[in-house]
Amino acid sequence: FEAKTSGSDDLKAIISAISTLVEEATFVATAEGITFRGMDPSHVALIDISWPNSAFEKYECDSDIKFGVRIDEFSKLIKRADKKDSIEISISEQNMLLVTVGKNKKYKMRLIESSATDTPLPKIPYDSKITLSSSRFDKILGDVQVVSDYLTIHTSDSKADFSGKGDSGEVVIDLEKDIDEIGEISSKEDSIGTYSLEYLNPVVKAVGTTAGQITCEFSSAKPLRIEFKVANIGRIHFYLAPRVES
Amino acid sequence: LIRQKTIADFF
Repeated sequence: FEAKTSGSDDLKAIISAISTLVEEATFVATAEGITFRGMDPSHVALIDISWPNSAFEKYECDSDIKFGVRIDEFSKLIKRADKKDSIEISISEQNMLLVTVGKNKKYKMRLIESSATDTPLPKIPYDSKITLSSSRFDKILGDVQVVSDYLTIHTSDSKADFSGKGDSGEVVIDLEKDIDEIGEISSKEDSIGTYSLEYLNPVVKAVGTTAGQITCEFSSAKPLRIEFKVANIGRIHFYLAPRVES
Repeated sequence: LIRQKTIADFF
């Protein structure tokens, strides 16, 4: 198994997103590419990533392998790469991850026993969909966070608003149809869902500017799925379970 | 009462 990225931004974004949920991550490499799927310890959020072989400068994988890494250790190595530096990873016979950063930095990192079990994806319909720039979404989360720990998303016909309510007050942000920043709002059914900013904020910050656009899909009292559109990466899906009244 | 659901509630 050997994979070489062109540039380091995509790998940094992926590792940063994963680091918001788990301390140890198991990746699966197949001939098709590299995948990761995992939940945070309390099972409130799930990240599902698929990174196709075509996105790499060089990619070889003769047989399927799983490899586990401590995310903070891996992250430290990858941060040593400049934006344009390629990162090459392979696995040694001594069960070490070989990480070549740029032209001349060759790291070896101990792999960990992978305890990964196959996590399914939640089976849910998505009644509503909002596409907007990730920078706009990041600002909205900041606007809500000053009064609340939770974001409520509401769609009605083809309108949407984000809101938050806390002890000190509340906020409503109407999404006007701004062509530059709001790509699309659609709803098959009016939907309302409330989600924790404790999970949302870090992952949106982590993928940050690497994703131009994001798509939020949800239904009333169902998990939110955010798709980050990162040019070379097949899929970065972030699922977040709702808070519901009972 | 507001409750935080888990992803597993929707498998």
